[in-house]
Amino acid sequence: MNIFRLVADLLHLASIVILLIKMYATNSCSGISFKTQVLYLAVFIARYLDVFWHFVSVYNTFMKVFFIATASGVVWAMLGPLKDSRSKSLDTFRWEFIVAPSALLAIIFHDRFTVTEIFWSFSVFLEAVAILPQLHLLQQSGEAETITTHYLAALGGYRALYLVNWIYRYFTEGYVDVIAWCAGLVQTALYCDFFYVYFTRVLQGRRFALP
Amino acid sequence: KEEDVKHDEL
Repeated sequence: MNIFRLVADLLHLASIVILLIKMYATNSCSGISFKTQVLYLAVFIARYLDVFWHFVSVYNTFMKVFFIATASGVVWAMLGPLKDSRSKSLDTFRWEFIVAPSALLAIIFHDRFTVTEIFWSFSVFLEAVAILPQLHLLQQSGEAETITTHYLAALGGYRALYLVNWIYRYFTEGYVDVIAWCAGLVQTALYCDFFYVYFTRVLQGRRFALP
Repeated sequence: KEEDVKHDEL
């Protein structure tokens, strides 16, 4: 564990807490892509179900349980109590176009040809693009609540710091994970436009609004 | 063992 990875994980954790606060405080999930949330739940289930047979550390176990539990909670809330506040008409990204290629890539690129390894690869590829429905929704509406942008910023910051973590790990322990690196690079790159608006508008006290 | 340290990240 190094400081970059720790802060990255904490940002990831914070992003979910921010999302939960937004949903509780406003009693609404408007502006949040239901598709992205379902995809994240799929990502966590595909990758973290190994919590039952692959022990890494108490920290690792706690985080896996936390992410599966909160993602389930968010999807449950969006299906039930907060259903009517969903931005359905804007959440129009075709999820098939990212799930199918992710599955195909996982069948081609994996460390070993086993069910768990292919699921792991699938989850990594899917996570890289799971934000697309959310960014699409943002583009459709052209603006976002400030708290929603904080959620996205924490989520993007988490992956950006993982890039730094990988560089650090490569030099300190010779750690190499080509699949995660490529996917992580794509994942972080997708946030570029968002970050530009976030830094130039939201952090200066203005509303998030696309030009 | 190599398998034990694999996928130690979240």
